[in-house]
Amino acid sequence: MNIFRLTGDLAHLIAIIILLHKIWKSRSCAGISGKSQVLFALVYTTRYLDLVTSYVSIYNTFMKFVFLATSYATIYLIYVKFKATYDHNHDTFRIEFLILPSLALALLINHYFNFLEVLWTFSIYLESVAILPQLFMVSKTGEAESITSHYLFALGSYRALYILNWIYRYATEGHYDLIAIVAGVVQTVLYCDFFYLYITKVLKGKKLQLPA
Amino acid sequence: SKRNKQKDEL
Repeated sequence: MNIFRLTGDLAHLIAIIILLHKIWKSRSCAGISGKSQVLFALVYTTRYLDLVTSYVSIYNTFMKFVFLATSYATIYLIYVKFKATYDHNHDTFRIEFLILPSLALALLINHYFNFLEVLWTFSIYLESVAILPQLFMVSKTGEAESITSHYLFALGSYRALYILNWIYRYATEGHYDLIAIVAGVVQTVLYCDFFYLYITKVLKGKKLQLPA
Repeated sequence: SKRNKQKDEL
């Protein structure tokens, strides 16, 4: 474990808590893409199947449970409890166009071909594009509430910090995972225009307006 | 293929 991965995991946890708290407090999921949340739940489910078979550390097991529980709780809030506030009209990204290519790619490019490894690889590829429905929704509505942009900033920062973690681990342990690194770079690049808007607008107290 | 290095990252 290193400081980059620890702060990355914390940024990830903070993002999830910001979102859950926002939906719970405002009793509304307006402006939130349920599809992205479904993709995140799929990412954690396919990645943490080894939760009961392999033990790394109490931290690792604890965080896996938290990510799984909070992602399903968020989906419950969006699609069940506050479904009246779910914005169907703007959450229209075709997620099958993200799931199927990720699965195909995972079957073609993986470290070795077995059930858990292919699913892990699928979860890595899917995570890199899982935010697209949310970013698409923000561009369609043309704006995002500031709390949603804080959520996106924290979520985008988590994988950017993981890139620093991978550089650090390569420098200190000579360990690297090219699949995770390439997907992580793609994932972070997808946030770049949002990061720019967040830093130039939201941090100055302006609303996040995306060019529609 | 790479041996099964344990996945210790989230």
